[in-house]
Amino acid sequence: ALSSKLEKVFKNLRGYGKLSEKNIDDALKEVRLSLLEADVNYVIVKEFIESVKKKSIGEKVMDSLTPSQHIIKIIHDELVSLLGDHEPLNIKTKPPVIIMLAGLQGSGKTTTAGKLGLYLRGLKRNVYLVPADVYRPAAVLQLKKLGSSINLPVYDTPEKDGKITQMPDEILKSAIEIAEKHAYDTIVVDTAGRLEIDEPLMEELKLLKVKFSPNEILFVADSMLGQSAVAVARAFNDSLDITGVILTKVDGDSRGGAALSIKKTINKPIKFMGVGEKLSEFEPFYGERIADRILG
Amino acid sequence: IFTGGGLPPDYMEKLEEALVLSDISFQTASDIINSVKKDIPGAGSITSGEFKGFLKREIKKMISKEFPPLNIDDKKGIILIVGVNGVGKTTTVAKLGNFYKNKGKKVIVGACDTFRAAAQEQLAIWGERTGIEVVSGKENQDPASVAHDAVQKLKEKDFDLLIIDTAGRLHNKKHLMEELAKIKRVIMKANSTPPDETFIIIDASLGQNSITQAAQFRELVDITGVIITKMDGSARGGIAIDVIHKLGLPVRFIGTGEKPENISDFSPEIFVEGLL
Ligand SMILES: Nc1nc2c(ncn2[C@@H]2O[C@H](COP(=O)(O)OP(=O)(O)OP(=O)(O)O)[C@@H](O)[C@H]2O)c(=O)[nH]1
Ligand SMILES: Nc1nc2c(ncn2[C@@H]2O[C@H](COP(=O)(O)OP(=O)(O)OP(=O)(O)O)[C@@H](O)[C@H]2O)c(=O)[nH]1
Ligand SMILES: [Mg+2]
Ligand SMILES: [Mg+2]
Repeated sequence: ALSSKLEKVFKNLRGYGKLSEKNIDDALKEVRLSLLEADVNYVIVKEFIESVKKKSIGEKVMDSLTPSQHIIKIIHDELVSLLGDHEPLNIKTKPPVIIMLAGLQGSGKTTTAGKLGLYLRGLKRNVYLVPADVYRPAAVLQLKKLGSSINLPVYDTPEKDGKITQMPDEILKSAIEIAEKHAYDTIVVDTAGRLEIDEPLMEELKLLKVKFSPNEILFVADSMLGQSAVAVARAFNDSLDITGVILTKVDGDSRGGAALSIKKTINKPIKFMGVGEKLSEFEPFYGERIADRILG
Repeated sequence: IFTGGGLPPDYMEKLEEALVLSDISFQTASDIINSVKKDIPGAGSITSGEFKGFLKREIKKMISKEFPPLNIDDKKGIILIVGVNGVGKTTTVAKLGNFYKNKGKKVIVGACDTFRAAAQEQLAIWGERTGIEVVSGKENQDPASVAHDAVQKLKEKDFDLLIIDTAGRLHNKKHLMEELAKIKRVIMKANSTPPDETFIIIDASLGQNSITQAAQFRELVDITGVIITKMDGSARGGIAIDVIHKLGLPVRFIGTGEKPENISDFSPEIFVEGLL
């Protein structure tokens, strides 16, 4: 673990009095390696280390009998404060509230749409799930099955001979009309996975935003993402001015450094995390929960 | 070595940054740089273009290991596809089926994800689109029994290649890894030999956990090859280097999009050019 690596750096210096800046640098080399192994973005790690160094150069750490513990505390606190905590969904406006999910292929959007539906019903909302992924085979059916498993209504996206016959903006327009008729007050829209570098598909999302002004645009990101997490998050945020992030597959054993990369790059709240395949495996995000895991 | 050389002062740091940003592990990036430094002819100037050339050569050397050819020819073959959630297994099964169908093989697919919502239907649609028969099961049917049925169909009917899709599973979920081991045992029992190839699908956009995934899956169910998907994304796929160099596993194919034809053989040359 990082704490034992830092102990090792300092243990040979006991009895030599105050630590030097070089000693701090040696300790921070270990921290840097640990964060890179945790998939924190290279550039973000550099900035983080510089900030930690500034806080570590000073009497508290350098005169301390337990410098490694001090540095670990500085790093831990810095991580927790950067990662931030759950912020509630913006659902206090006039219904129907629209929550739109977006993200890369396979990140967990459709499953998360189901999870959000269950969560919102727990908050006494009248949820309507809307399948607006018109590309992936059986995407509409997937959301319908998830909806029916928890007794939530799902918009019946029209299909003919295996092809969807409405585009996402028509789907959402029809769904809103139905929601208003049935007093569904919260609409969760599932969209197709897409590369942030796919201009036509990013335009499709921008169009939905312009036409329907969703109250929440949530970026669904796989917690195992690597170095490209920064570029991906930045592009989705630049295109859509997202309102929050949902991290998925946090029940895996990856260190989850992408969370720090994403948060630091776009500075939008990480609101929830997916911790399993069941619709109930969904929790509000707290920085404390993954800070130590990123540290290693 | 570089005194008076043509390399700018922060060249090594920028290089390390570029390698790590392409998802090469920090350790491997350092090894690559140090190994190139050793090979550089003595003192004297070297331009960054020349250094890049040495770098490409070094990386190509690391990923050009000799691997035996795929074990699926001149008999009825079975390929088992495994991996964590959402990496592209089902789509890759369709792509692989299409790939081998175009090479003249009579392909059948086993839809052994009986767990996830609409997984069977997703593969059924791919089967229709590519003209490939799919052996499917009922929702929540034991996936091993669907695998058994698929192997029987391969043996009894006029097919020469069976590709089996499985449910996504995280390698740290013991019961799910045991389920996979059971699927493999059932295939072994029905076929009298284990699957000819077991490919783990890894997603190019994911980080170092992919190496843990490959190592863990190999330990628990044995892996003979790797397919890296989503290489059409902004991630550079540097993870391939550790797969080959650290784990000693061959990267057999890469996925480059969402259509059936978006699969290609892994080429070390093309990979290195795309990396740098
Ligand atoms: N273990 C685990 N699996 C998850 C989690 N969230 C989603 N999954 C799984 O990840 C896989 C992909 O989920 P989907 O909901 O289909 O992902 P998607 O983003 O809608 O995929 P596309 O529509 O193809 O872009 C499925 O196997 C889900 O069950 C999670 O928090 N933990
Ligand atoms: N851009 C791109 N997308 C891909 C590629 N391969 C798969 N996908 C997409 O990734 C998403 C997930 O693919 P699936 O085949 O459902 O993944 P899976 O591993 O079977 O998912 P689970 O069964 O839920 O674990 C889909 O939207 C695919 O179209 C690829 O090479 N490039
Ligand atoms: Mg989906
Ligand atoms: Mg699948």
